[in-house]
Amino acid sequence: GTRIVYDRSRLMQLRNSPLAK
Amino acid sequence: AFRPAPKPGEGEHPLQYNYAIWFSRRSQGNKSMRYDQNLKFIASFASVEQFWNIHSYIVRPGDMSGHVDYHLFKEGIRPMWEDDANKHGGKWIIRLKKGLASRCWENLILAMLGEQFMVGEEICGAVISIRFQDDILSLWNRSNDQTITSRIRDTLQRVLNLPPNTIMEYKAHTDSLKDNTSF
Repeated sequence: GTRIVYDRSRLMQLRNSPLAK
Repeated sequence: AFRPAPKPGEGEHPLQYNYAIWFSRRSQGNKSMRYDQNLKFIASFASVEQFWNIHSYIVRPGDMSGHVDYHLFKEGIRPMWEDDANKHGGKWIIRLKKGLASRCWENLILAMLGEQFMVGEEICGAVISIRFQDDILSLWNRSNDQTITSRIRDTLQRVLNLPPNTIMEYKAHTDSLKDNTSF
């Protein structure tokens, strides 16, 4: 199946999501 | 005690694999203590958001002192060579000058969690070892296949953004056992 891939900038962006707090 | 990762909540971004993070510190008095008795489970996670949550409350490796390790492995793989996923494999070892550990560790684990290595199921986990002189970063994989280990090295060089002439060495776990290093 398809792999779930994130590049560094996407992961850094998600760090600031309210769900990551 | 090990706890499995919670299911990603609504709106969270799932990872390809669940991971567990472990901590170990060399015990001062009791030298006969087995490696696995020193391993402390910290947490496991299944989504990007769960990862950041955990990452933000644990002490950065570069801020630790003494002889300590963080181990970040796929859930179900214990961070020791005896595990079935590890015993035929090996690891890339990268020596880091003091001051680089936290940044390099974060770069490495983001590449691992984000599936940047493109080597199928090969990656097992990563370790950062804080030592008195150089710190040591290692990335463990399942097999000794040279095509795979070269591809892992190329990705490591790209994502770590290391200073030139950083030493990288690949070592099969069976060789580490023979010369009694690392374990």
